[in-house]
Amino acid sequence: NSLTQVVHSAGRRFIVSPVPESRLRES
Amino acid sequence: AEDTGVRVELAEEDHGRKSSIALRLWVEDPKKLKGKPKDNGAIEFTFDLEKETPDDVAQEMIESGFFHESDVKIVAKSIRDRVALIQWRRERIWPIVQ
Repeated sequence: NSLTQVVHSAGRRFIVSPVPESRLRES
Repeated sequence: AEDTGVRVELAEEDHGRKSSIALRLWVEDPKKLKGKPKDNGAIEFTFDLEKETPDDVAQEMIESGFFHESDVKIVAKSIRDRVALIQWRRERIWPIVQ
């Protein structure tokens, strides 16, 4: 699965991964 | 916790020992947000329960382009609710460690 990473200027790392389909609420 | 449309969960097992904990946040209901979230991926990050505040992280998420400025309160509240739950559990399950 594709992971992207964003590092904020203050140093915190945010790793973005796909949300498992089961967790996305049907809107 | 109130349903803000933004979900925050533990991204790792919490044993109550470390002051920092990995959390994962994602948008469950985009309609509840004022701005349009960048993408609906799950954003994993580490949060220091002693030194940081949910508002710090929410602001950093805005600055990193994940959310619109107008949603900083919703994001911060969602993190705050989960952090409060973690601390509440820690005080009951591992009071000696505190």
